[in-house]
Parts: sequence; structure tokens; C-alpha cells
Amino acid sequence: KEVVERLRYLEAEIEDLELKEKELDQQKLWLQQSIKNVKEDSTNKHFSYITHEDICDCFNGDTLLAIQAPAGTQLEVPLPHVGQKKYQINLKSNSGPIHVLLINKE
Amino acid sequence: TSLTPKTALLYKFNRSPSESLKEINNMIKQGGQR
Amino acid sequence: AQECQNLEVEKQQRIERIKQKRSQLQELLLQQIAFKNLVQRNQHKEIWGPPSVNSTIQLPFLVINTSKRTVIDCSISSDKFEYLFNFDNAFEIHDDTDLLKRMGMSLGLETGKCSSEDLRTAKSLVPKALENYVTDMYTKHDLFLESSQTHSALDMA
Repeated sequence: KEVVERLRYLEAEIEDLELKEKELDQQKLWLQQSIKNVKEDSTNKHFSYITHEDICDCFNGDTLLAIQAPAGTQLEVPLPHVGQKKYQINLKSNSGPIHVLLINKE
Repeated sequence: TSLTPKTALLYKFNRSPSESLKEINNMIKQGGQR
Repeated sequence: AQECQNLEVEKQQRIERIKQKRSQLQELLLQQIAFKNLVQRNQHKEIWGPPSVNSTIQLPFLVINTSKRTVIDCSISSDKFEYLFNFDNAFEIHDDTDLLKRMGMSLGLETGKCSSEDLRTAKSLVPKALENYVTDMYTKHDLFLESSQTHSALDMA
């Protein structure tokens, strides 16, 4: 009797979880669309910038490179060789030029 | 059969999740150690 | 009994997936809050006039940071479609969402340093139907903070 009751209870719980999961999937799609709309709004687009000062304040003292590139541009970082201090970044665009800005406080 | 070791990590602008960048940063931090 | 066991496993898997999907949703909410907060801040600052020329970078972009002692060698194709950077030191790469969080544009929700005032602001920046996820982030950290405070109080006792 207990096992049958447990079975019924579990089936009901799983049904609830299934509904919750579907709701989360729906909300995610909806929110992604909302973020896209917000970012594409012309006024928001005009004011969606960060100052060099803002960036320098986030990484005090470091050398900073800012990279703007068309969507889909590939950034590739080869696995560095153990023990060698050699690191590489390859940027490859198929649809437009890439802009790189060296930002430094000094 | 062991997979061929990854020789590079990739990130696509406006396509890849932020997680990919975290993975790259970890790889650089470990200096390529396995 | 075997069927019960299978359903228990399925239930745990669903609970795990729901946890993941909730945190993905909360990450998207942080993105929306940070972006809208940035726009509002810039609008407010521009009351005193636009920023000086060449002092801003338009979203989206990536930032690479490395020690100022690092030597960077850069090769660029003539059409600027391809770049090759060589560094003699480690670097990090961050996207603008990560940068906005560092600037505090997500009002400290992800670090638990969000005031009740900022919680109100954050909730005003997201769709009404999703406000409860923002409150969850706030209370989660709040509860965590509370529990850690009680723990330390107990330790003291």
C-alpha cells in the first residue's frame, strides 16, 4: 500500500516539475527577446557605451585592449605550451573589419 | 580511444556564452597544464 | 518499488535541470538590469553634456587585460579582418556583461551586496512577471548572509 501511495505521490511531483520546467523555458525565451528589444531600441543604443575611465577603474593598472568585432567573429586561443610564457590570440572575421583599441591610464 | 587533445579554445562574438571566456581564462591561468 | 526508484531518479534529474534553468534566467535578468542601469546612468550624466570624443566604447565589445609589463606583439591583415596577438605574459578576456557587473551596474545582486533600495531599482528594470526571480537572488544572499552571521554568532557563543 505504501509503495503504491509513494508511486502516486512521485508521479504528481514529477508532473509539477515538468510544468515548472516548461514555464522556465518559456520565460527564458521571453526574456531573451525582451533583452534583444531593449538593446536594439535606438535611444538605448545611443546610451549603451562605457568610458575608458570606467574600464581602467575595473582593472587598475593593467594594460587593456578593447575589441569590437562583427557578430560571429572568431576568437581563438591556442593551448599554451606548459612552462613557456607564450600566449596567443587569433581574431578572424568574415563579415567586416575588427577594431582594437589600446586603453592605458598612463 | 582517447580524444585528440584540444589545441585551442574558441569564442564567437555575440554567439558564445560568457562561460567560454571563463574557460579560456582558466586555461591561460593554468599555463596549459592538463 | 523498482518503478518508485526510477521515478526518484527522474525527479532528481528534473530538480537539477530546473536549478540550472533558474540560474540561467537569473543571469539573463542581471544582464538586463546592468544594461538598463548603464543606459540610465549615461542619460543622467549627459545632462551635463556628452562625453568627450574618443573617450567611450560602444557595446558590445571584449576587453583583454594583462600586466602592464607584458610585451604584446600584434600582426594585422591589411583589411583588418584578421589579427594575431602574441603575449609574453598571461592575460584575461572579459565580455561587456562581466565589465558592467564589475562597475556595479547589476546593483550587487550577484554578490549579495544589494541594498533594499537597489532591490527596488532592480525590480523596476525587469518585466513584472519576472520580479520574483530578482527577489529570490536578493533573499538567497540575504538568507546566506543571515545564516553565516548566525553561524558566526553561534561560534562566538
